[in-house]
Amino acid sequence: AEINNNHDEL
Amino acid sequence: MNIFRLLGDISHLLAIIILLRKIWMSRSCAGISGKSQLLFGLVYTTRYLDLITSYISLYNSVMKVVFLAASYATIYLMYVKFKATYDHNHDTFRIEFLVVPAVALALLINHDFQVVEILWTFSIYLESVAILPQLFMVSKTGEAESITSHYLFALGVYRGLYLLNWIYRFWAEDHYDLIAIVAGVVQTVLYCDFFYLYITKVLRGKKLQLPA
Repeated sequence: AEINNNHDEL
Repeated sequence: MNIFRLLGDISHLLAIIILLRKIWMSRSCAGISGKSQLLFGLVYTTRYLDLITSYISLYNSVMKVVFLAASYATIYLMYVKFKATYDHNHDTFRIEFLVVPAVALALLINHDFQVVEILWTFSIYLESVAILPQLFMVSKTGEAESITSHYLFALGVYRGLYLLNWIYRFWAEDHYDLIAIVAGVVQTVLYCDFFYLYITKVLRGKKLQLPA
């Protein structure tokens, strides 16, 4: 699983 | 987007509206921690800087504007318009003990040492403890109005639903963000004793009274 960098959550 | 995150955002929005409405209708901010509201304002400001630079979706942008506007409006009502009703004596939590460690941790543990990313990380760490002044104030006053406890319940449930969202995203999208998850677990755990009191007392029509 890749780490999330584009923060698409509020 | 998944149902957990949508319900979480709705619960978050509900909490912010409950609080804003309570202060506006009662024209008083008694029992509300202004310090927690300042911290939430700082959390949204440092997290939603990308509002201008990166466009995710209409929903994402609209919700960010609403959270920022409601947060600033609440701070304005508490510190300007209804300043006389602000309970200084019970809102005494030293928020520098929350902000400074969040800054330090954001500089040490982050995904990427860039300004926007560090600020996002800071906002995640700060949000996990931003409610402490409010919970501290409730414990000092020994009670909370039922509307305030509804606000706290909705706010606590929002990040709890985000935990389910992260489990779902790990399973369905093979995607996870450990910083957000660890901070989210801390944040939700801080509400546990409140959740217990809310469910055993407020939902039975009793006032939220903390054992003295």
